[in-house]
Amino acid sequence: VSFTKQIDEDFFEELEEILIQGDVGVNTSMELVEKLRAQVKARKIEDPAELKAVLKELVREILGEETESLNLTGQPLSIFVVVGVNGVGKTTTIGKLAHKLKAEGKKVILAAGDTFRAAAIDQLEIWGNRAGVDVIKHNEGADPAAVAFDAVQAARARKADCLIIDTAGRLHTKTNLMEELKKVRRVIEREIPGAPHEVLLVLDATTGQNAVQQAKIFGQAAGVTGIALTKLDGTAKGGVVISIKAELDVPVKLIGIGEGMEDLRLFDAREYAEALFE
Amino acid sequence: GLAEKLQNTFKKLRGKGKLTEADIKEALREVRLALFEADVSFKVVKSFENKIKERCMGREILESLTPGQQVIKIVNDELTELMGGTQSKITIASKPPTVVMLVGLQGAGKTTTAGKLANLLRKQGRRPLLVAGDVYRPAAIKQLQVLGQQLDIPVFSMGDGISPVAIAKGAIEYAQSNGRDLVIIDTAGRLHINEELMDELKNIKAEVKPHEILLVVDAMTGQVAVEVAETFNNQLGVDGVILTKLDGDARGGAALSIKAITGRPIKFAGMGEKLDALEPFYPDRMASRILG
Ligand SMILES: Nc1nc2c(ncn2[C@@H]2O[C@H](COP(=O)(O)OP(=O)(O)OP(=O)(O)O)[C@@H](O)[C@H]2O)c(=O)[nH]1
Ligand SMILES: Nc1nc2c(ncn2[C@@H]2O[C@H](COP(=O)(O)OP(=O)(O)OP(=O)(O)O)[C@@H](O)[C@H]2O)c(=O)[nH]1
Ligand SMILES: [Mg+2]
Ligand SMILES: [Mg+2]
Repeated sequence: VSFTKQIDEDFFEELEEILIQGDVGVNTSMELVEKLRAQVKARKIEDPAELKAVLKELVREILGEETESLNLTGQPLSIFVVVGVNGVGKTTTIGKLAHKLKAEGKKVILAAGDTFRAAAIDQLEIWGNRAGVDVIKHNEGADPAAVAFDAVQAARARKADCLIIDTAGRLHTKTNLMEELKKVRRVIEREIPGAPHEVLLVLDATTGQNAVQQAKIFGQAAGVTGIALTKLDGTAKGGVVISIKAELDVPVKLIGIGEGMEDLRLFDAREYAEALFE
Repeated sequence: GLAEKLQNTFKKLRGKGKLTEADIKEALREVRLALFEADVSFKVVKSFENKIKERCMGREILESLTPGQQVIKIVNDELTELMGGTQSKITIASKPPTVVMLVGLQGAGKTTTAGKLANLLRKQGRRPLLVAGDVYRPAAIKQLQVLGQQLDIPVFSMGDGISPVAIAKGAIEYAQSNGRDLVIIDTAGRLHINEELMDELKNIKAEVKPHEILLVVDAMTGQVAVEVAETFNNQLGVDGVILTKLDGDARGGAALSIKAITGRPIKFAGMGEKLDALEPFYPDRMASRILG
């Protein structure tokens, strides 16, 4: 690219292509490129090398410049519920988060709220072991709301700072399963004022536009307060989170960058915008 | 859906008399948007658009009284041709056991699908053996063992301290000595860009020479579907694809991307969490789901 080159249509198209390929969605991508055109005009930008930088700014603007922290203000304890469709990384993310919070000096307890899937309880127990935290569980097939209730009592009795509740994967189209989630939430609300303090929707970075619908429906049913975007160690960008922030104002709080206990980071919009264009 | 959008596009143009190339471009734009919204990969959308452009610029459209319907017909024809016919057979080996290996990204549904496939093939008269080849994920072996118990289908395991290559080898020997004629190997989820883990699959393949390597893909997969399918196919060789979680409302454009780029057939559709929720994949139904 020579410095005397003009900004032409090709540059805008190239950038739109990068956005679409990052799962930003075709409509949001077009809107972002329109905003970029306006900025180019307003700021009289002549060097195409500046286009990318401006676009990253626009992305950061939507995602929020501040790092959104987890809500750990609950008294006597903070309760997190982790939700999402099947296979996205809920149980693994909980293991990582337990490790992180424990390293920060918090007393963490986990609840094995997936009483349905084969070996789900075993899986969470192994993570609890790795992180060095207790896991409250019932038998397979138990009512998840009963597990949640028990876990809240146990967490309170053991003076835990944070209780993280795992739930079974469920497609947002399954009304009965979304009702089950609402029931789990109601049980928690009744036991601790202000709870749950965080409802984390786990989204898989390889997911396409269906993630927007997931965020909408889980948001309506469970009151989602933040997103954990997993599998960013792959090549997928998880660009749907831009539309989700713009339309639903739900921020990304955590990202998963691998399968190990340490592979969890707080979301950083600047780093994310950079990676989107790599 | 796309049909209505195209009708509206052409309705607005009706009063103008003869259609121009610019008008057709507007219609093609609607098709492109619909495909992107359905998560069809960029590369595939581009090539699909180029393919139908020529037909759409022809006299059959420009002089038609119902151009909207004509365009929709062209789109449907091309999409159906791309998706191919129904191919839901597993190649059965002339000398047992038939060996099937399931591969794919993390969380796609491999372990659950292994159980479903064993269930289905037993109904077709096979004596399946499930193989616990995931030695990494916490409780992965237990997960497959629980499914095996639920189905009353044997699960071969050597624990999580042995290499999956040795486990696969041991499973074949076990199948041969115990009259199991269909071996289904569950493998750990992995990134297509993880060289070490992709090598592991190549080593398993070299050791037990599977008759079918099936790539398990989540129906909600977005743009990365092409890259994933291409990489698995180029590095390992994929005989077919199983698309899971089709009981949701993801449009499933990944199906078109995968078929268009690798040419491999999508053989089965995962339609739920229960072990009987595996159906043959119907390409024509998928085509209309993608178009919305
Ligand atoms: N590469 C990578 N893999 C991940 C990440 N997070 C989770 N995984 C993997 O994704 C797979 C599914 O993770 P789970 O934690 O079982 O997902 P889940 O949402 O609890 O699944 P269900 O409970 O069955 O709905 C496992 O193989 C994890 O190791 C991540 O950030 N990166
Ligand atoms: N609704 C629905 N859920 C499915 C389907 N197939 C699998 N699942 C669910 O998806 C989640 C992940 O399934 P697994 O079989 O553990 O996926 P996997 O590919 O073996 O995961 P890894 O071994 O970690 O890579 C589980 O909650 C399954 O019950 C399907 O067709 N429909
Ligand atoms: Mg889980
Ligand atoms: Mg598995």
